[in-house]
Amino acid sequence: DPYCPYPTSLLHIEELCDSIVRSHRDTSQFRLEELQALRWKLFSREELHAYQSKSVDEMWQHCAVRLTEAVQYVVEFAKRIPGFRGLGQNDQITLLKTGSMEVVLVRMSRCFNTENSTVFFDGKFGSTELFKSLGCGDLMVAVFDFAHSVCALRLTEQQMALFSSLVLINPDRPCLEDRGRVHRMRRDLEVCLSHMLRRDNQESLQHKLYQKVSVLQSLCSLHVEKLHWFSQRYPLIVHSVFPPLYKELFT
Amino acid sequence: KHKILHRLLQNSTS
Repeated sequence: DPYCPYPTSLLHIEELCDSIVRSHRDTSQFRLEELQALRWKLFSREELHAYQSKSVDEMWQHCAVRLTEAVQYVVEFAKRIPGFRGLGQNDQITLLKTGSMEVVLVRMSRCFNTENSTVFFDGKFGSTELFKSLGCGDLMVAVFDFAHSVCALRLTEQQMALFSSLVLINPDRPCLEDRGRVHRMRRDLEVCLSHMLRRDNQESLQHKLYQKVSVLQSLCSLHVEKLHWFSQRYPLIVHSVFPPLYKELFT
Repeated sequence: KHKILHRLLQNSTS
């Protein structure tokens, strides 16, 4: 178990960095080259109209499925973070229950084109208009704004990998059984990030990244608020056709 | 309670 005793040797930190970068690359759902190549493949007027004509429950279900696919890649990422599988299953679930959506939102900035404010969805790039029938305009604007702000940091894939792991390994989550262990994991990840930023001569990024955490938390609670609003109007839909993993995480 | 998540976590990271 790499966390007993608690090495802080540089070799350990560099090995930890490499392992997290590899985990991110192996579980990133869309390759960066693929996204870059498709960035100008936009939805046509007719395709946009088709999305906007979906009923609210159809669009909610469709987006819940897409979100759940993204979350599954984040679960695989978590499993590959050294020490994560050494945690008790309840703590692994506690970290993922809130952290998975946050990592999805961080990763979304890889799929975002700031030049025309579009996001990669269903194989093409679309604006917030694409999601009009969800009835969650404020949430979508907030999510797109967040993507813009993360893109503005121009993170490398390695930096995004480290930041994603820090978002996930959060010792402040309520109901953790072994908070100390999560804290020790988190400390080594923080050392990794500052080591990496020093190497990249971008130490100012550290503070900007930590500032993103509170925005992430507000986006996640806004999502849960919207889900609550939707499931009151369509309780059967959520119960019968929403992905089971989505329900486990968010209801 | 988290049946699916338990199963995903138990699967090997092949």
